[in-house]
Amino acid sequence: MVKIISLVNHKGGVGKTTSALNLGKALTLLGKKVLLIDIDPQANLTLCCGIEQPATSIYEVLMEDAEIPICELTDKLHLLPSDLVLASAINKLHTQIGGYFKLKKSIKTISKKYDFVLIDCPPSLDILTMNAFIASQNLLIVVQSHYLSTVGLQTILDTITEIKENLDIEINISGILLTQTAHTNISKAVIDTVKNIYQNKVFATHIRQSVKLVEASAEHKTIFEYDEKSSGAVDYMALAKELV
Amino acid sequence: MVKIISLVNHKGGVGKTTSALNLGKALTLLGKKVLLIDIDPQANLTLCCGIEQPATSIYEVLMEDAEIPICELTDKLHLLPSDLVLASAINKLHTQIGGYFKLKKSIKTISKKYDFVLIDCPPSLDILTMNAFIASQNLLIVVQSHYLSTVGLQTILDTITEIKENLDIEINISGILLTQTAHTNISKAVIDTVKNIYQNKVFATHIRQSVKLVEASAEHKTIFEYDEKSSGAVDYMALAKELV
Ligand SMILES: Nc1ncnc2c1ncn2[C@@H]1O[C@H](COP(=O)(O)OP(=O)(O)OP(=O)(O)O)[C@@H](O)[C@H]1O
Ligand SMILES: Nc1ncnc2c1ncn2[C@@H]1O[C@H](COP(=O)(O)OP(=O)(O)OP(=O)(O)O)[C@@H](O)[C@H]1O
Ligand SMILES: [Mg+2]
Ligand SMILES: [Mg+2]
Repeated sequence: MVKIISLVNHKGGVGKTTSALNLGKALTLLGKKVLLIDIDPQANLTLCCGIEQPATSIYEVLMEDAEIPICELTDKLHLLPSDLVLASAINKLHTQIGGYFKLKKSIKTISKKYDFVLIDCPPSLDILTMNAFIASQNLLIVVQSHYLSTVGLQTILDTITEIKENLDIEINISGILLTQTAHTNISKAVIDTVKNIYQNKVFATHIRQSVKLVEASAEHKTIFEYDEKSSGAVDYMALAKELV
Repeated sequence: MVKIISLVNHKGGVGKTTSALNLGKALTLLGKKVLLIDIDPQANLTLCCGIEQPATSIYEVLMEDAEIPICELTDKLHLLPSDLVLASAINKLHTQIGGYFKLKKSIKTISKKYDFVLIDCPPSLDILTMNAFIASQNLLIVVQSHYLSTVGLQTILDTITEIKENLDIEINISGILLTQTAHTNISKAVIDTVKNIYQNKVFATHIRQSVKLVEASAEHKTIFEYDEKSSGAVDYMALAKELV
């Protein structure tokens, strides 16, 4: 049974894209077959996979029911790419019946070929992110260990309740992932606060701040290819083990 | 003559909110009168100013032509607050004639009372950000010294061209601000790349990475109140001097 997980937080820059790529890779190193889906019009995940301006992308899948374009990064790690044009889909989806269910319908068949599907969301709670929520029914909420990125957590939980009440769809939280953790007082304070409020919803694994993760993204590599001994590789592998 | 500047980059987490607040404060310490406008539905700037759930916000200004609610943070630093409800304005603005010009019209009179108006934008190029572009006609593009946040720069420049061609409005770039700079290879590489491409459009001042800026936001203080000797205070003051 495939597990479909959306990586979300409308706060920007918390590590959604970095986590989708590296968690995805770690899961394949544990023998799993993984499909990454980029539903952010900025297409950062697509770029981090070394793909620029794909011929067809998630835009054509959502807007024209096109066949799903798959980029095979490795035999176990595949990508459904995004493109800047996806930004123009936001208004169109609002006018369509079932505009919130497009992604769920599109990936219903193909997702069965994988053990995990990870969906990288944009920094918003717009209809693209709602498509991901509804298609996945599992959320991994990414929280940078800074004050501002914890602020939106309640809004995400309220959105989950709204979906349950209005669409009768149950959305489950896989967990809350703390990223860019450091030995600073603020980081420790944020970790304590999040753990106190969300208790066992918080993954035991934190992703430590590491410049190697930034360097890897600039080289279009996963952290495992860039430096498999770095803290980033160790942390994302530990996270993957919590999920399998 | 008031200078109205929007702080933009659809890449999330680059330092737009942190810059709006601290540049705003620095300008007041140079004797200027400053209005901060929060047009992000996440209302992070409003929160950083210590304001939660304002009675009226920019939502009522845009949707109901309400009188502009002003929070006086100090006698020289004022705020037009945002609220979560602003997210629901996005669709409504698309259906209104002149939906892109709402903010420009709303602040036409009040902006004359200030020397600077700084508009904090959400991490997107949606109609709220377009309202800010059109109301301000000056952009301060905030770029984190990481690879991913430079990627969207070209899209911002393309959007400016689109506004010029379709609405015959000239949008000027005040400058490109490099934030969270550090002595790492990646930070230096990003600074070099941005300076090579955008030349004299890049502010001489960079904002160095500093955990005190994160701590200050958690205490709802500007960096000047939190620690006026920190690198953050020095850097934002230097930036303010480049603008006056
Ligand atoms: N653990 C980490 N340590 C250091 N830097 C990190 C870490 N995780 C991510 N980064 C860097 O922080 C920046 C933000 O991360 P990323 O782009 O993955 O976040 P995001 O939530 O996907 O952003 P957006 O909201 O724009 O989609 C990137 O430049 C990335 O390289
Ligand atoms: N120079 C800096 N040094 C260290 N941390 C910083 C710096 N500037 C901002 N930050 C921190 O980085 C995070 C992102 O900054 P901020 O929220 O201001 O970015 P933003 O572009 O407004 O994000 P969003 O796209 O979500 O609106 C915050 O937690 C902030 O405290
Ligand atoms: Mg991202
Ligand atoms: Mg912000």
